[in-house]
Amino acid sequence: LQYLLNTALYMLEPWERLLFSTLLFAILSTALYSALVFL
Amino acid sequence: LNSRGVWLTYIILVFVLHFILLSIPYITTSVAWTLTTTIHNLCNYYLFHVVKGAPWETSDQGRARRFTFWEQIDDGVQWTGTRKFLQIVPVVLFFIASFYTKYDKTHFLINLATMLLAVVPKFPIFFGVR
Amino acid sequence: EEFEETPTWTAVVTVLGYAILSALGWLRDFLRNVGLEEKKTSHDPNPKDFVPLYQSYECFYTRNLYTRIRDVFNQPIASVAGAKVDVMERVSDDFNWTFKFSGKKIPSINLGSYNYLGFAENSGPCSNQAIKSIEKYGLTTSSTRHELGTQKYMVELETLMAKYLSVEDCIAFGMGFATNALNIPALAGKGDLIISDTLNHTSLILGARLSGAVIRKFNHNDMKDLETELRNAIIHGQPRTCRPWKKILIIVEGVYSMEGSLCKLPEIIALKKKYKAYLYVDEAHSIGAIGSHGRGVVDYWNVSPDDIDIHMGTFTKSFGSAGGYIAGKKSLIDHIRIHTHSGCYCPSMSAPIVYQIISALSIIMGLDGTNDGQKRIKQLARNVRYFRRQLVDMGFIVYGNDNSPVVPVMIFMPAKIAAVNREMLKRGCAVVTVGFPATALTESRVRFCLSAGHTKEMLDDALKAMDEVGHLVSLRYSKRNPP
Repeated sequence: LQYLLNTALYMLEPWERLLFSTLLFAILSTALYSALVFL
Repeated sequence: LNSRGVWLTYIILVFVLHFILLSIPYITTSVAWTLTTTIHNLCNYYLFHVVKGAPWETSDQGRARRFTFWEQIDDGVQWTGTRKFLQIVPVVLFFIASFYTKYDKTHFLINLATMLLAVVPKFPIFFGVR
Repeated sequence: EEFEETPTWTAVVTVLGYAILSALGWLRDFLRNVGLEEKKTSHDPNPKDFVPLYQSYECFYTRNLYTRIRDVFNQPIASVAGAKVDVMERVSDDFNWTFKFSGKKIPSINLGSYNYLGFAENSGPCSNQAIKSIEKYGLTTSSTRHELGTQKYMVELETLMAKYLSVEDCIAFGMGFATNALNIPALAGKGDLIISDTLNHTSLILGARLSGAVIRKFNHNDMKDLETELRNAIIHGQPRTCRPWKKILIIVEGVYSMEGSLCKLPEIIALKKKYKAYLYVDEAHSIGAIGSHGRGVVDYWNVSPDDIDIHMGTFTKSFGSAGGYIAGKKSLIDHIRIHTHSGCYCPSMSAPIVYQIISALSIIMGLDGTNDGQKRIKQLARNVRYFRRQLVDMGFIVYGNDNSPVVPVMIFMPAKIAAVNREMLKRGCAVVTVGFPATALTESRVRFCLSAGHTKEMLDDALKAMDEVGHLVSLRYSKRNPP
């Protein structure tokens, strides 16, 4: 609930929440991957 | 745009954009900075100098409808804090991008062109010019 | 008065939230344009083959932000808006694009209506008088005062109100908003200057614009800024011609219902005397609600009513009725009687409305032989201080003056506007949550309106609910008063 409220996803429809969370997860995982490759 | 935390958020959004680009494995740092600068300047130009009116119903009987976002800031008063901040960001991004691309000519020209696109319409002389 | 600053990180997360909502709003608009999204307003703001009236961007927020949480706004009620209220439950299966009534009523403590002295009742002396007046006068004259003249009961109301305010004369109107919007044009015009508080109500802004006078703003309750505006106005005179202003009118409100703040009347009166300006005080939220006799900020600050040139107020918030009044010198009121726009555009006040006010006013003034009025005024003052103190102790950021009957608690983030409203309704409290553009972008809030009709048990239930919701939604932002 804190995640939904602070990112304002609380107001969105389920598919929009899923879309945004997937995007966020994709960004963080590529960042992690790049950091590993780089390091 | 005068509210507390908006400028900081603006800077955070620019860095999040850069962070996203940087985390794509095949993009080098210089390309990431040039892409960051270019995307920022194009969005900045579209948002502040193309879109007109306000995204909500205003109580000014539609007066704002003819003005771009940039012209509506601080009721049109020039050289306010917010305007200076929005004027400086593209220039700072240009310097950072030039530095990280080691002043490569191609990158330099791309960054310069988009920086001018974002900075020139903000001059007071272009206020209300169509 | 306290206006604790928005914590920086909260402000950043709030603006980021709006950025995310805007980005997804653009995505929705794109899907609408390509035809993938069928949820849209049934009426197209720009119907085909007509001149486009709206920029499509203009309804962006309404379409993509307001619609998503509009189940918490404009909720229909099924009872009198008293200390308790029955909220009609609405259900939507398409994310608030359409609603259906479930037929259920949710009994709740009413913390959203303006009912400061608890006169919004459908029983008791006020409603009896109102009902009786219908039998005697009917419901309406279906005409304006300039056309069909003034009813006897209007004279009775205006005389009583003038006596209550200890001024020479008073004139009453059928609508609070119109009292400002349609009378300021009769008071100011070309060659005049109106100096207005930045947070003044829309009706004052509209009235000032309609008047054609030049309008200057000063920061909310900032006396230095007001003096600077006055000095500049007098030194530089009118724009271009530099002629002196014909008159300068300072417009302020007694209680700012969104901030919960009170105007600094003694300082404003000192400035108006020093610079020979006129003073218009809108006591919509303060008349009946503050001051030892309920006479508003004039009573609260103990200043002389003669120091204020134009007293304005409404009968909506403290008298359980509707309409507004302007009071002051007889010459002023005579001028308004002739030149008011509402004298020829608005129908006269309805008899039951007037008798509700007259009986409430009689009770407040003690003319009914009881001290019920004084009891209500004291009860409201106690409720206000108790409720606000508890909220501050819970660690919320509470804006405004300790004695203001409106208690705004800061929410900041847009999603929390809906969450607080829904969770409080689940816990049996009907509250009003307010967001952009009615407030600044990063200053959404829940605005508690207290009433003399609230018992301590009701307030304790509401505080308990707010404590739970404040924890669930994490609203304890205050650094000055940690929980």
